[in-house]
Amino acid sequence: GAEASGRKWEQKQVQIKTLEGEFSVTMWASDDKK
Amino acid sequence: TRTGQDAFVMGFDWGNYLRERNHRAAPVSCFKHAPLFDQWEDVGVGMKVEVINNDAVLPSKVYWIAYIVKLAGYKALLRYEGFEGDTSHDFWCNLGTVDIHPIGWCAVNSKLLVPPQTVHQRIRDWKAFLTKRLVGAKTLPVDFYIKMADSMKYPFRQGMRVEVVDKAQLSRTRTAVVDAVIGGRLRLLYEDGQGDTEFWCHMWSPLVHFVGWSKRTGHEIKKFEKKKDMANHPTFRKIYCDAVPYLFKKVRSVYTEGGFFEEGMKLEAIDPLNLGSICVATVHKVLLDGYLMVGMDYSETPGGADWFCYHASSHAIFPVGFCERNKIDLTLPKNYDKTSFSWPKYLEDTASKPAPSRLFNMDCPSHGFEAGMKLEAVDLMEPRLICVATVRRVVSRLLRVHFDGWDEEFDQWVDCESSDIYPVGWCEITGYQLQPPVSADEST
Repeated sequence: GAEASGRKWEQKQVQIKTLEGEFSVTMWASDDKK
Repeated sequence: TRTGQDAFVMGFDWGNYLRERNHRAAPVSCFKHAPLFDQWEDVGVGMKVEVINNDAVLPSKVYWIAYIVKLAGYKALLRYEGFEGDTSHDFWCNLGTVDIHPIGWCAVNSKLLVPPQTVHQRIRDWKAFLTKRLVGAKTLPVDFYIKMADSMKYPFRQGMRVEVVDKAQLSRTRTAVVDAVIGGRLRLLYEDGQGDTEFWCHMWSPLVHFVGWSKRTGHEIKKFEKKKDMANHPTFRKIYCDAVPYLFKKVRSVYTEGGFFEEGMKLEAIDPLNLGSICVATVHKVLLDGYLMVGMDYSETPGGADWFCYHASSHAIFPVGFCERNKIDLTLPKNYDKTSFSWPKYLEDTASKPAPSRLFNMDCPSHGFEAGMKLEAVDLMEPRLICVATVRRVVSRLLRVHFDGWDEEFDQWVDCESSDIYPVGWCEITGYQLQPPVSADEST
């Protein structure tokens, strides 16, 4: 999968901005291996 | 003869076409030469994205969170969060073209996430709902579109000179100049300006070579008066240069120790004049660097004008018996039919020997193609046209591609790694015109 293409899945903190306000959640996204 | 039509102008829609007939599409991961091939492992069903909210009545553009329900090539069927099992607002998007972003993009870019009006009242606490739906889920990588832009940069540009097969006489090449590059496909103009001067091929096509290739390998090249060439053409005068060898796809090295292809050896080969046929064929000439001039034995064209250059590592040539082993109809030489032809007898009749099977490149990657999968494929008899097509049959690494709505006689054999086949949605990404299925009721 992502590992084979030189990338790895990482947990990322992302912001959500709705009419009721802003909050953050932790999601998975792939990124270049550092 | 096909005439060019624009599928989108004609009302063709890949999403509806696939849904109405419950078709599958070949995944992007089947196409090594396609944009985002390396990134496609990062994309999957269930993945969350931020996308324009089309179910809002606000004056400004707002976004909402959606997830991928289904993938078909570059196309993704999306469903907004909050709709649960309700499919009524599902919509197709091209992941390579539209306003689709990783979760978090709206906050960073000061865009507002607003729930679709249809479900706004269904959920009381949107924060709790979204937190539950998003925590631990996957989203697009932030560099998705940067990688995509990188994978759509091509080393060829207008004004570069190349040597390419002469479509008026397959056994020779002609010099041509790149006029346009679209999605890695080259619009070439023959430099001598004679006859129909346009030719299309992918930059990795085995038909196109660097300037000097013909002389180096011993391939025939059409000569013409230099003063008429494109160097003097007003469009190309200032940008004219030879495309250098490293821009072209490298062919596999061949080792001739222990024997190589020899003149007169028999084999089976895809007919370059009828790509739906595999024919009894002969090696007529061995060139340098592993190239062979191959003629179809049914042909009576004098002087070898329809001989075709295949590299020894080509996946379009096969050892004798390949078709029989794989239940493919073999196109036979004149004066033979199914009852009178057998390879041993034919070799005896023609006092020839078969090319040893060890000389053929028969490796088969796990390509992922299956019969029934939809794709966009070049009509190689009219290579400026890319058509809605189906993989009709898979034989090891060989695909029989059917052009939707066209008779079977137009089917073509292509290799699974051919740069002339593309994922669903490729034309939309690159801005290339897609040819719709031929019948009007199939296309809309």
